[in-house]
Amino acid sequence: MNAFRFLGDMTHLFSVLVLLLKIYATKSCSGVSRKTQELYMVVFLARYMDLFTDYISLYNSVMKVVFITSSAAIVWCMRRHPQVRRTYDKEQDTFRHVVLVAAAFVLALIFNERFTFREICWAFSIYLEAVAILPQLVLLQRGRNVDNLTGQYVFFLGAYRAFYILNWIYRYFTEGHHSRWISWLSGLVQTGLYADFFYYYFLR
Amino acid sequence: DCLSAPKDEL
Repeated sequence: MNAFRFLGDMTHLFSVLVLLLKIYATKSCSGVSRKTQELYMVVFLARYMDLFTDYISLYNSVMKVVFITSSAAIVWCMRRHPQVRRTYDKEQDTFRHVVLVAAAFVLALIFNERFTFREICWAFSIYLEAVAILPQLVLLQRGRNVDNLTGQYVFFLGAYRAFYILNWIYRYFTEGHHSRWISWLSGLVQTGLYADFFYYYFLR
Repeated sequence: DCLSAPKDEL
């Protein structure tokens, strides 16, 4: 565990907590894309399937449980919570996210490290995570009023993968040259998608 | 050594 990866995990955790706080404190999810939250829930379920089979560390297991339960809680709130669900802008959140799931799945069938169920699920979750933010970015560009908690949520989410890229660079030079091309390419695409958001976020 | 990427990351 290196500082970049720990910072990345903490930034990622913080982004989820900011979103949970916003929804819980304001009892509103206006400006939040439910589709992006659903995609993240699929990403975590597909990637953390090994939660019960491979024990890596207490930290690793605890964080996996936290990410799965928090993303499920956010989706539940946006779908079932009587007050919150009313504030969801269904007409604005129109990105066809099924296309993203299908594309990531096809990519994972073609480009994976080994043609096994686990590796294909892992690659699928990496590809899907790279594009999961798209519905949210589209919603932000449509909505005039980006409330600052939602803006901070997206900012921390962009920063987390940027830290992971630094982590991969660090591990490349310290741990030998594992083939990380799936993580590299997806991580760069993922962080790149935030570029225009960061540009406007800082300009505002 | 193109070992597969370790899955110890979140």
